[in-house]
Formats: sequence, C-alpha cells, structure tokens
Amino acid sequence: MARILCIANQKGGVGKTSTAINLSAGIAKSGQSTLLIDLDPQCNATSGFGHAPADRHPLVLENPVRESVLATNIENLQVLPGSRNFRDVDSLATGSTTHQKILRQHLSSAGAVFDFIVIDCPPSLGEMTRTALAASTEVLMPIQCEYFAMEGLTQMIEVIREVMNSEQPTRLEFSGILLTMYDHQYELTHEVDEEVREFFGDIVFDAVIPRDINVAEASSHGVSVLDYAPRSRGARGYVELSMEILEHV
Amino acid sequence: MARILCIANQKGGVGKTSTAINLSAGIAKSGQSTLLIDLDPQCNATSGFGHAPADRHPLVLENPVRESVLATNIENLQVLPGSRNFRDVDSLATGSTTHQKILRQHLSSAGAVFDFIVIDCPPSLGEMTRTALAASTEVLMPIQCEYFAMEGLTQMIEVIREVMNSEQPTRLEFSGILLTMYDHQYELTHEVDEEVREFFGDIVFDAVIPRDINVAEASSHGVSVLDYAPRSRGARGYVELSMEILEHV
Ligand SMILES: Nc1ncnc2c1ncn2[C@@H]1O[C@H](COP(=O)(O)OP(=O)(O)OP(=O)(O)O)[C@@H](O)[C@H]1O
Ligand SMILES: Nc1ncnc2c1ncn2[C@@H]1O[C@H](COP(=O)(O)OP(=O)(O)OP(=O)(O)O)[C@@H](O)[C@H]1O
Ligand SMILES: [Mg+2]
Ligand SMILES: [Mg+2]
Repeated sequence: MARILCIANQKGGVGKTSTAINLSAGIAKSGQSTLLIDLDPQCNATSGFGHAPADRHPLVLENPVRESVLATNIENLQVLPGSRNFRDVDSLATGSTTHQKILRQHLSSAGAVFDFIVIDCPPSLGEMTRTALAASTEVLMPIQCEYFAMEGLTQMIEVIREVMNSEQPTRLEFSGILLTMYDHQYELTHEVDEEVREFFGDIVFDAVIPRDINVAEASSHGVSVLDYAPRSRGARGYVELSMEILEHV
Repeated sequence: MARILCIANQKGGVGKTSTAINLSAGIAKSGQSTLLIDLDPQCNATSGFGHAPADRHPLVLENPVRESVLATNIENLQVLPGSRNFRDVDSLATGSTTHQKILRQHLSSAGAVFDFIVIDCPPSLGEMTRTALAASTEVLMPIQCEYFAMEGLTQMIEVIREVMNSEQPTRLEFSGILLTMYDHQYELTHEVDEEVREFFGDIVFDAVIPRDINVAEASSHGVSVLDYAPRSRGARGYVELSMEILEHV
C-alpha cells in the first residue's frame, strides 16, 4: 500500500505547496512512482508544474483517477490537478459523507498504483484538510521560523490528534515538522528553531529548507527546484528531506 | 459613517495581518479613532498586539461590540479580538443569514463610534471573507511579488466584483493592491511589479512595503512596527500607505 503524505498547516504562506512540489520531485527521482494531489482551490501545485486547473475537481467525479492524472517533466511523477470550480470546492470543503466516501475510494484506488501520494492542502483547518488527513498515512507540517508560525501550531496539532483518535479507522501518524525559509542571519529564526526543537523534539526534521529565491523562481518556470537549480541550497534542502522521508519506514 | 477597510487575499502569507496591524496603527496615530477587527481563526492580529484570543467570537454574541474591544499601546486604536472557538468560526464561516445580520448590526453600531474600521481576513474566499467584504466600504489586497501571488489575484477580483454586484446594497469599492515583502535585489520582484501595474493600473498603491525583518520582529513584541522600529524601512512604508489611504476620500 502507498504511503500517503498530507502537507498541511492552516498558517498561510509557510511553504506547503513548495514542499509538496519539491518533495514529490525528490521522491520520484529516487525511483518511487509518485502522485501529487492538489487539494487547494488556488491550484498552485498544478501551475507549479505548468498545468492549468481542471474545470471539475477529479476527486468529486466518478471517473477513475488514472483518467485525470497529468504528466510532469519527471518520469515517475504525475499530478492530479486541482480545480477552482466553486461548487466542487464547496462539496469537498463541506465534507458530506458521500464525498468523503468517493475521496477515500479514489485515494485507495490510486494507492494501489503509486508507491507514494503527496497531498497539498489549502491554508485552513476546515473539512477539506480534515478529510485529507483522515485519508493519509502521515502528516508533514511546514513552518516558517517566525512569530506567527508558532502561534497556530498547537491548534494544528490538536486537529491532527482529533483525526488520529476519531472513530473512523485511520493510520495517520506524524511524519514531522519542517522548518522552511530558514534565514541564518536573523535572531528570530534561531529563537523559533530552538523553541520548536525544545517543544516538539524528534518530530522536527533534521533537514531544513533555507530561504532561496531559486525555490520561488522554479515555480514560475513550471518545474521543481531540483530541475531548475539542482546545485542551489533550496534544492539540496529538499533532496535531504526526501532521503530522510524515504529512510523512515 | 466610518470607512470600513477589508484586508483580504485567499493566498496565504502575503502580509494581510501585518498590513492590518500596521495600517490601523498608522491611521490611529494620525488622529482617527480606529478599530481593528480580527476575523481570522488564527487570531494573529489579536496576538500581534499582545492579547489572547477570546473564548467566544464577539461578532456572534448579542452583547454590543464596545463591551468586547481591547486597548492597545496606541491611544486611538482598539482591537476586537478573534476566537479559535470552532463553533463560532463555523457559524461565521458558513454565513447563515442570522449571523450575517448580527455581523452587519455590530459593524454598523461600531461604525457610529469609530472613524475607521480595519478587518483582517483569513486566507480563504469562503463565506467569512465574503460577509466581511459585503459589510465593508473598501477592500485592500496585499500581494507578494512572487509567481503564485499573481495566480490567485484574478479569482479574488472575481469574488469582489460578485459582492459589488450582489443584490444586497453594498458600498464596496476597491481601495487598492499593495505590494508587500518587496525585495529590490530579485528579478522576480520587478517582473511581478511591472505585470501588476500594467494589468491593474491606478488601483496599485504608490506605497510599497519592503521586506524588513523589523515587521516580523514587531509582532513577537506585541506592538506595531511603527512603535518597534519607527525609522525602519518597513515602518516608513506603512506610514506612506496610511497617508495615501487618508488622502483618498
Ligand atoms: N525556501 C524558500 N525560499 C524562498 N521562497 C520560498 C521558499 N519556499 C517558498 N517560497 C515562496 O514563498 C511563497 C509562499 O510559499 P508557498 O506558496 O509554497 O506556501 P503555501 O504554504 O503553500 O501558501 P498557501 O498558504 O497560500 O497555500 C511562494 O511565493 C513561494 O515561491
Ligand atoms: N514586510 C515584511 N517584511 C518581512 N516579513 C514580513 C513582512 N510582512 C509580513 N512579514 C512576515 O511574513 C509572515 C506572513 O505575514 P502575515 O502573517 O502578515 O501574512 P498573512 O497574509 O496575514 O498570512 P495568513 O494568510 O496566514 O493570514 C509573518 O511571519 C510576518 O511577520
Ligand atoms: Mg499552497
Ligand atoms: Mg493573517
């Protein structure tokens, strides 16, 4: 069965999409067949690989997921595009039991075909993120080393625990907390780094993603930073993260 | 009647809260009595002035808003705290007509007392943001000069036009688009700046907020950047923005 990795944090702009894109690229380049699922109505993970959003969200349709996946420039990586269709977003976001069932069915049929599934979530703790968490095997939380980032973390952890303890059978466990846009020159960065490692201990990844303009530029070229600037510090950070995740079984 | 300024953008981490905090500080320091309303369940605008989130969201309660406002270190500025109470957040986010009515009543009673009201929204285009837009007189959209920032802008503009043209009487007009975390050294910043000004013309503010660590640090000290580092480039950007907004009548 596939490992289903949910990238979630209700705080906006912390690097969820950039992590979903570059981590799925790193995992695919190591030989694992990987599917990136875009659950965010902004569809940034879809456009990050140069595709346009779909008219209808593939996860609310009856057709099998393999009919909707799109290729990327990486052999082992395919993308299930997001959609800005408000009706579909609404039905995913209000989580009716029929939609949750269709979503689970789609994820388990995709899980039979791919080794890894990576899900990019919107910046919210609503039903869409909760449904994705409930269907995942692990959750990765990117955080920036800034004041507001710490604020929402405890709330996020509460929701994850709720999903883990809910009556529906779930295999969800913590994959880890990832420090992103790490900028060595600032005192604030080091203060938050210390506080997070003290508070959360081992679940903080050793790999850290530095602030690197190549990560932002790669998205406007429709490729991951591993292809856009392979020797950059941003690319090296994501390669280290992919290895740390692949070693964790 | 008060000017009600809604700070909105579904893209996360673009500087909505930082703008809500520092703009309301700039407006209050110029002598206008100002209320900052925190509509985001993350409650960053509340903690940005050193307060804890409220147990119940003041906008869903019957009590008059003036019983829930909190003081800040600025004489003319008070804050209506946000709440992480999921039930209240849900009722605000699903926008039932009763809640919309209570919200409108609270805003109009606050409007009789304050010269300016500034509303910080969550990173979403859901009912919460739409209700806030419908009750506002103007909308300000912060955007980062990065690739993903441009993507969601047209969708955001669509929703704003929908609210402007909806059957409920609304006075909503564009206040403007604000470029935040502006970093002169990057090509990407200048490309997006050019594209936005070409596409949106006059509604882009002349004032630009530079990337300045003082803005991030100020929040961890519970004050606006105008008090934390008054001679910093971030503070000067927000003073210029306040003046540009006050001149626009
Ligand atoms: N390591 C990095 N260095 C520099 N810029 C980065 C880095 N990671 C992400 N960015 C840029 O920061 C912005 C926010 O990142 P991203 O969109 O991935 O965050 P997000 O959490 O997915 O946002 P949202 O909450 O809107 O979904 C983007 O413009 C992205 O290109
Ligand atoms: N001009 C700036 N220079 C440097 N850092 C900034 C600037 N403006 C905001 N920041 C920092 O960037 C992060 C994101 O900003 P902020 O939280 O204001 O965005 P937001 O749009 O309100 O996010 P959300 O979508 O989660 O509500 C914060 O840690 C903030 O301190
Ligand atoms: Mg994203
Ligand atoms: Mg905010």
